[in-house]
Amino acid sequence: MNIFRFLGDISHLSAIIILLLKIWKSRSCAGISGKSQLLFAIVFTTRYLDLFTNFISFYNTSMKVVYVASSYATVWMIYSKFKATYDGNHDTFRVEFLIVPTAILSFLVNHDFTPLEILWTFSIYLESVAILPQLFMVSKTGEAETITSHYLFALGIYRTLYLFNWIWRYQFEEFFDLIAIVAGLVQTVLYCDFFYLYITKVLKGKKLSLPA
Amino acid sequence: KRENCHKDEL
Repeated sequence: MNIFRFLGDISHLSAIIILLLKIWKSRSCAGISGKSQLLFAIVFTTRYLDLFTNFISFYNTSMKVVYVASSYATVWMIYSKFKATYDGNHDTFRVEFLIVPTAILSFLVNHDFTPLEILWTFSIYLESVAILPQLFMVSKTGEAETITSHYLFALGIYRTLYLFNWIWRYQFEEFFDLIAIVAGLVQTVLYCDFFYLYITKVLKGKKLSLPA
Repeated sequence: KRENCHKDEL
């Protein structure tokens, strides 16, 4: 464990908690893409299948349980509990254009042609593009609530910190994983536009609004 | 450099 990975995990956890609290407290999922949350639930499910078979540490297991449980809770709130507030008209990104190519790619490019490894690879590829429906929705509505932009910032920063974690581990622990690194780079690049807007607008107290 | 043995990451 190194500081970058730890801060990355904390940032990821706080993003998940921010979103859960936003929906639960405001009893509304306005502005939130249910499709992205569905993709995250798939990402965690396909990545943590070894949750019960491969114990690494209490921290690792408990974080995985929290991630999986909270992602399902978020999907449940959006599509069931508060579905009346779900803005389906603006959440129109075609997720099959994300799921199918990443699934095919995970069969073609992976470290080991075994079910668990292919599912892990699929989850890595899918995670790198899972935020697209949410970013697409923000661009369609032209704006995002401030709390939603904090959620997106924390979520984007987590994988950026993981990039530093991989540099650290390459340097000091003598290994790297090209699949995770390339997917992490793609994921971080997708946030660049949002990071720019967040830093130039939200941090100055303005509302996040995209040029429609 | 050994590759891909960081299944200890989330």
